[in-house]
Amino acid sequence: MNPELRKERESASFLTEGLTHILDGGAEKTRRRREIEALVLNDPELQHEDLNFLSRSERYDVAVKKSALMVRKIREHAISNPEEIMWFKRICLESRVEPLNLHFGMFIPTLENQCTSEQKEKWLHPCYTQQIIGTYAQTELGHGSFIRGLETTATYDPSTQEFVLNSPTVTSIKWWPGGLGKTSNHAIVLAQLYTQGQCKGLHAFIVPIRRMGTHEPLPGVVVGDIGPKFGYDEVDNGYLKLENVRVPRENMLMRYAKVMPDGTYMKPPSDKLTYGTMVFIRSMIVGDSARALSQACTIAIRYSAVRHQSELKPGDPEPQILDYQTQQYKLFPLLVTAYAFRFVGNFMRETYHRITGDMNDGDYSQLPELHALSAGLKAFTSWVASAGIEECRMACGGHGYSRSSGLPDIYVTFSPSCTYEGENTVMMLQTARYLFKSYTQAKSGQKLVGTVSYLNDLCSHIQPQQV
Amino acid sequence: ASQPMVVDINDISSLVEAYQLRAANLVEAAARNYRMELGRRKNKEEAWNSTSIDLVRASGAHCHYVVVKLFAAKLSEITDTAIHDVLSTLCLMYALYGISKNSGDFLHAGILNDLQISHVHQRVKELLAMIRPNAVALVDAFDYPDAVLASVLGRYDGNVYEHMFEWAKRSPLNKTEVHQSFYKYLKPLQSKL
Repeated sequence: MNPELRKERESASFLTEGLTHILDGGAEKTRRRREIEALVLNDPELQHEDLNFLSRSERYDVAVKKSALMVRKIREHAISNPEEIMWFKRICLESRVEPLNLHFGMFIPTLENQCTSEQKEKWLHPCYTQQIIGTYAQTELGHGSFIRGLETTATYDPSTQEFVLNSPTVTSIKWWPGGLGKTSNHAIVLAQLYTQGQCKGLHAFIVPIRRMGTHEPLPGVVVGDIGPKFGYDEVDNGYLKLENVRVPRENMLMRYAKVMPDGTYMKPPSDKLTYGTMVFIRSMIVGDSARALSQACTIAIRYSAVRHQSELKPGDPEPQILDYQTQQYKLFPLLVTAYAFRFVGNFMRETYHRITGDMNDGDYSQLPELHALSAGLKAFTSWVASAGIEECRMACGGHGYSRSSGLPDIYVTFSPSCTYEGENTVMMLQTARYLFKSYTQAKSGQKLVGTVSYLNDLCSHIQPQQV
Repeated sequence: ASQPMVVDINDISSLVEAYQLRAANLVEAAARNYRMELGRRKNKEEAWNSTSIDLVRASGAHCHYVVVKLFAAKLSEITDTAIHDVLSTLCLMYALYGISKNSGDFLHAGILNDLQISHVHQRVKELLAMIRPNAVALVDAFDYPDAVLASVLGRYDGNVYEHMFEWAKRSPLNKTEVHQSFYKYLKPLQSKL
């Protein structure tokens, strides 16, 4: 143990273990998390060469192998709790992402949330046994956050009771989804539904893209990897061009909206339900902001306690760099932010599960608040965390530029969250719509609930104006 | 329009209220600007676009308030005195640092005055010194195993430099003492000179 770090640990005014328990949600959670982490750390099959020393293709190969191993090991250890699965994967993946990330994180949750019971009966089992490996294809080459602008079409043909999926333009090619390029054999495709000559807006369809067994692309499917990115070296983010691909009517996810055999369209109870998966992911991104920022703070603060530089008093030995006020001013506000975001992340996860529970009971009243809050906090926390990770990296001087520091990987793996699942500025404007609506309601004397209720309390402070 | 509230910059609940008022004022300012844009005979969409900077700021302030509020609320759940004290310091630092970085909003809305902002800056520096002895323990509490951090700089044992040298030696470029490019390109070049 480095003597500086030992001294630092001896000077603490509180028991670290006690705070760990609070962050985990209790001593038992901490014990169980460490038990699961030990399963991975002590498993020689899960060890491999440092990915920094491998080519892109080798990295993808190691990542797919590890994904397959993780599935097997999680089953062998009979780990079924989602949080425990996350712990297992996090220590397997370090701060990176796996090619099956969207299969587990988006594809299956979307089927769980948007399928009828018959459709679940048909699709879920092969997903959980990885017969079907799927991804979530929403973003297009020319369309991202503004999802009503997506161009991919799904036209219902009542004569064959099929949907014809098509990428009409080059800007409509599906672009970016993780695992799309080489890993997945199915995709949930978001497309503009046309039936009986009318456009009914965005709906989700499950589309086979590679032949089961041979894994060759199916007829009408042009699919591949989009090439190297700023990070995510282990993930085959891909492109998907559909050339009039036919899928049966049953392949439209019909829990909410439906198309009858004759092409009649049945509206969903709320137009925001298609976004259900996105709201879930946004809520989770808030917690991920805390994770990424806290990892970067851990590295930068421990290293700042080890590193010595210059002299505070002439003739004195070089002090720890953490004794400089400017270094503290760089790192400690980020440390406190990491704690703040950790608590907000827990709140968002609890709120998401509470409100979706209400929705399952048919109460959609809090969906607008959840939608606005998850959008705003996703943007707010990911912006702050991305900038904070870069601050931590630069606070480590030249060695922050070495991949061995771990900081470049944390940054390139986390910073996409500022643009995926809704570009942050667009997210903030969505939250603003909700604030405006609430403000107008408060002005007319309506009682507000949730995080905007202060607009009621403070209307006496502010002369409300006609908006 | 608002009565300047008395903000005790050392009282977290008072700071939560300050953030609340800042958010409400920025929402109200955005509404006022939107109305002004509408008044210029613009359609709603153009008025919305012409107000979007204010809208983003109002949303950011709303989210900032939510984060401060939730952090403050968490403290009431902590029973361990030593941990409660250190987390209270962190919460105070989070709130005051946010004010120091956005002081214009608080001054402009009449929530804090110039003297109070000066006190906030001074208080932030004092809190840095208070956090200093606990800094390493606070990151240890996140309890990331070295395998998750995958960082030579962030190792729990702090033996950075030895392991950085070992890591570098494993780089593929060091598999051979002399890289093949020397024989292919440099040696011919040198022999010609």
